[in-house]
Amino acid sequence: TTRSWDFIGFPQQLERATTESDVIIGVLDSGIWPESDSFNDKGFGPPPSKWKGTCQASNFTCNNKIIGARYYTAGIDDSVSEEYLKSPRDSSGHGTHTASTAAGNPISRASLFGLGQGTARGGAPSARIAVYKVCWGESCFLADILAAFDDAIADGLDIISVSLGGFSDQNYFRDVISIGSFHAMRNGILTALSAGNGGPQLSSLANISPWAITVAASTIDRKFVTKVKLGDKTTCEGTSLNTFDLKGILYPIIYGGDAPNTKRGKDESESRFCGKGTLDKKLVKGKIVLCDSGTEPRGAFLDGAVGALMQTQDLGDLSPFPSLPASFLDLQDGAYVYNYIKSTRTPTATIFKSHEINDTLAPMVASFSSRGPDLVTPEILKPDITAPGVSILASWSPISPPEVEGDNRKLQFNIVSGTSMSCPHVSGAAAYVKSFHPTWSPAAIRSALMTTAKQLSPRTNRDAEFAYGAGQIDPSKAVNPGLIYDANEIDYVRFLCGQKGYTTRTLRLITGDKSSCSETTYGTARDLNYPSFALSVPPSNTNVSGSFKRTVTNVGLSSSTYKAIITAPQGLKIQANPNVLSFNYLGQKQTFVLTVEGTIETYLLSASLVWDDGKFQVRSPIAVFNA
Amino acid sequence: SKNPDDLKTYIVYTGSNMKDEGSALSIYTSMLQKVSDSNAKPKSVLHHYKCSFGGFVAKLTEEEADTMAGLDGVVSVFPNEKKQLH
Repeated sequence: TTRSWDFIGFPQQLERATTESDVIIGVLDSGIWPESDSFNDKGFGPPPSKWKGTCQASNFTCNNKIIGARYYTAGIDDSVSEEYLKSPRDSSGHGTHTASTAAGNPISRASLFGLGQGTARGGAPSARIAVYKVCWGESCFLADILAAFDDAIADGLDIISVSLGGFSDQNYFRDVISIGSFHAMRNGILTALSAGNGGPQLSSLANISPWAITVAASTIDRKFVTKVKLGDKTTCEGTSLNTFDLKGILYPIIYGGDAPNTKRGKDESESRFCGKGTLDKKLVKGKIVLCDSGTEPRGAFLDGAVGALMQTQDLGDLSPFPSLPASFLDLQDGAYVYNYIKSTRTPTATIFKSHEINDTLAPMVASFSSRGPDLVTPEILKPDITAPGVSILASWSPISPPEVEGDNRKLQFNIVSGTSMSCPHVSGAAAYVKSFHPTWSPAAIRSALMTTAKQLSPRTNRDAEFAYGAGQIDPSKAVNPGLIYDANEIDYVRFLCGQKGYTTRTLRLITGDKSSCSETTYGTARDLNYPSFALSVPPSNTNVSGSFKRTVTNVGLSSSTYKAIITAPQGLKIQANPNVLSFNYLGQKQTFVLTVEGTIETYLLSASLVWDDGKFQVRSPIAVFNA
Repeated sequence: SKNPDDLKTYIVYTGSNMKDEGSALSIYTSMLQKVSDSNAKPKSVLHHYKCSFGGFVAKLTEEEADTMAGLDGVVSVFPNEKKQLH
């Protein structure tokens, strides 16, 4: 966050609503490290009166910043360490990172051993945090997640941030996050969900609830590179978060495949990957090792190597934080280093400390970020939006076990990547919007974030809307969206009535009222008043035809006239009827129908609708795709 | 089905919450009785959701879980598996 908020145009010195301190963000995660400066409560008054939660104190104390903390152990098994069982304290660092990204205090001169230095801060630094620890290690049991939602909704939150997920059932009400976020929505709480790290495969989304906001991860303009110099004076650049400085001293370099631990029966085919126990300590000690692997060089570290170079096909966007000087090289540079080692009598190399460069291609959706379409309801476009999620620096838990045993460094901050990191950017942005508009519904806040998002280009982003939804969040603009696409519980029930697997009986149980599907059904998912448009064309069919009915609510100028501006690719004819909407007062609603016709020759076509009154531009993405 | 090894932890989701926590618990207990063998040891509610929606956690066999899913008042029944941090 030392760069991410500034990169998306959300500077620290921005007008804030005094009511920001009344906003409460609930974080379902691995707990929190309460002693972090991110959660100091200096200047915070007592919790807002709506707060009804509690603090499960043990080796943990809440304050006026972290106003609530609970932990859930119903699902944990014997494999979980006992040490931190009875506390909301974060032993992994993940929950501390996400909570500080959403609502952490500003901390100047934050860095990871000098990398990424700047002011770390949350999106809504005056907001309060309520912690619900549901994850132990990497595992988050469903019974605990559901219990946390049960409490969190009753505690009086405004936003729930959930940077976890997994397989989603075809039925929304067999998935705990969908169940929890549905009841959150009924209670006026917006849930922000991480899209998942299953990309770049299509339909790899881990969270798809239509009543929540699903967040993809994209890059910022700060990129970390790690320079490597060989004895022949050749230099190349790899990626890593190398916090060590070899001061330019050249060390002998050896190929991992030439140093097998034969005493333990290992041969070249194993030692080339530098796994634990595969290398001969005598051969690698004091040297830099070249490994044929893209993962943490555990063996090289444990066997006393000075450094490691990993050659890998997919550098991806995840910048690893190695336990020794290391750089991840692409295959071309890796091959050069290999040939240099093989052709030189005394090959040497050095690895420099990582440095930052300006990534002019940003924002780009991360390769790992899960893609749509949503297989359960393809005509609800997911993910909804994207936010920074690559190499994000935020607070960390100093007791978090290092990746490699024996690496005893303690971290106050860490730089990590994932949709876990992008999700709390949206939670913080949603809290910021909520602080200006305390009465807005979850759907209204989602609409404001989506329709004001910065448009990304399908030319530079693989899978276009399936990767980034409406685009990159722009919280400053989201406070004044002009128009909103609102929806409430009844709309979602009507939507569910039109989907397979939801009967009047089950929906009555879920809502507790006497609604009947026969009276209220939306024929297709396209009728849900969503701020984006997704039209699925049956397989092997090139003809496109469909329509969407939408209602927009005026939250801009009391008297205004919006004109529809449609951008469509060749082959698609898209029209809004009417194409002019006039408003005479705030809160006035107007309805229009968007029709799409034409042909599709590729799997995905990107278009957009903008309602423009000269002051506000209300943009919705349109995705037409072949199922 | 009486072999404890066959038991798995399931979540039974019952929709919106009931106002009276006591009656909710007795309804859940009665549901467990309905699905289990009358000769078997009585089953207990391991945890129940009571603040914002209804439901409970119990150890069931696969067969009992299937029967439970068909009971009046039950929206869904699914095993207590795991999700992961992202």
